[in-house]
Amino acid sequence: SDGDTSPTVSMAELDHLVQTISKSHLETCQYLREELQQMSWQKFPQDEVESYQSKPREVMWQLCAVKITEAIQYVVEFAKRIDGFMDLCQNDQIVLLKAGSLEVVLVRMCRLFDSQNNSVYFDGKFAGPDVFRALGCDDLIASVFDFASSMCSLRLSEDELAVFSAFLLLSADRSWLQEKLQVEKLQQKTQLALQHVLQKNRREDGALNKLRCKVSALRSLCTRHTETLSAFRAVYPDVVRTHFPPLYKELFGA
Amino acid sequence: KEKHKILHQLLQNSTSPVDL
Repeated sequence: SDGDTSPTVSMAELDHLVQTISKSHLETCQYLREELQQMSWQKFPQDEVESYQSKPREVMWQLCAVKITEAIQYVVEFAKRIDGFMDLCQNDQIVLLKAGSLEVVLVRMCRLFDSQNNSVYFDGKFAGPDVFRALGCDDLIASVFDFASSMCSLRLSEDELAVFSAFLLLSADRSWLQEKLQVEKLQQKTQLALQHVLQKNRREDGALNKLRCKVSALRSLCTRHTETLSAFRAVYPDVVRTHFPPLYKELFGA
Repeated sequence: KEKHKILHQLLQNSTSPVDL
């Protein structure tokens, strides 16, 4: 970033920022750390896997759209609690959520991901990629699982996940922002907080760069999700219109 | 505004309609 426009922020201010973002993250996570610890990490048995696989394509799509929408509602609440987000104009709040909420859902997915079994918590148990076969987009599902696995390998703490999520939501390079400069200021401050928390947690020097690489991977996954949805909608327009959650359609339906 | 009715509602509500 341009040194001249970087805000000057004290260490105490950065500490405070990390604390408030982490608090908001923990308050708005769909599953609390204690709940996760109590989960038995139980995988779907084969008969249940087959039952998901034999669902009609549109029924499985609808189920996944509902699950994604539930997760996104928590992300909206997280965004609202980030300092400065609600001071942005409503156009920009919506632009940032439309572009960034699914990215945060994908980042949060690593909290619910079992790397050893390549499975994610879904509909009550842990599901491997094969559970999602009926969706008819195996490549996208495999990429989402690969992403979750690579996020897990970074072993981010909750405060690092929180600040990285805020950093993603406050991306100043989204199209259609009206007050880009204001978003830029917020994002720069959040980036300083991210650097600060990584240093404080004694991360290696390349940690921030590794997270930057995740940003482009997330953008590509979200673009592929939109393309896959639009291909599905071309075949099942009525299913999307009448059975998909309104929020999901607002965010991705175009 | 009509296009993003739910998002507007979620942003304006003091708490979102999820059981947080």
